Amino acid sequence: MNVFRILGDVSHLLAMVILLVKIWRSKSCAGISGKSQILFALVFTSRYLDLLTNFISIYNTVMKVVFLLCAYVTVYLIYGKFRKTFDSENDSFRLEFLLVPVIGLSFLENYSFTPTEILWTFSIYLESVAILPQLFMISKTGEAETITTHYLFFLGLYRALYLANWIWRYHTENFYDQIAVVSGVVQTIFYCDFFYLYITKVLKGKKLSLP
Amino acid sequence: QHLLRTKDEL
Repeated sequence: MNVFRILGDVSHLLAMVILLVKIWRSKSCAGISGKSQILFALVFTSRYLDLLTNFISIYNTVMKVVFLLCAYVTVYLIYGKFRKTFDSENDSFRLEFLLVPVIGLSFLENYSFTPTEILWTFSIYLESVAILPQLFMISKTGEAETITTHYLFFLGLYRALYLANWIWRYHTENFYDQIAVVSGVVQTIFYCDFFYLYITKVLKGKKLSLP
Repeated sequence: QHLLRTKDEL
């Protein structure tokens, strides 16, 4: 465990809390892609199956439970409690365009052809594209609420910090996980244009609106 | 190296 890892997990947790606060306080999930939230719940479900089998640490177990809870509560709020405010016609990204390649790739490119390993690989590949429906929705509506941009900033920052964590671990313990690193790079690249808009607009107090 | 991989990450 290193500082980048801790900052990454905190940033990830903060993103999820910001989203829950936004939906709960505004009693609305306008501008939020329900499909991305479903994909995140799927990522955590397929990745944290070892929650009950192998214990790593209190921190690891607690964070996995909290992440799973946040993901499912968010999906419930979007499709259950505040479904009347859900903007389904703008959340129109075809999930099969993501799920089919990700499932195919996780069967082709993995470390070992066992159910848990394939599910872990699936969750890594899926996480790298899970934000696309949300980014697609923002490009379609042309703007995003400021609190939603903070959510996206910390969500993008978390995997960027994980990249720093992997660089650190490579140099200190010769640890290198190719599938996680490659997927993490792809995932962070998807946020680049958003990061640019966030830093040049939102941090200057302007509203995020796409040209 | 990947055998070094421990699923200690989230």
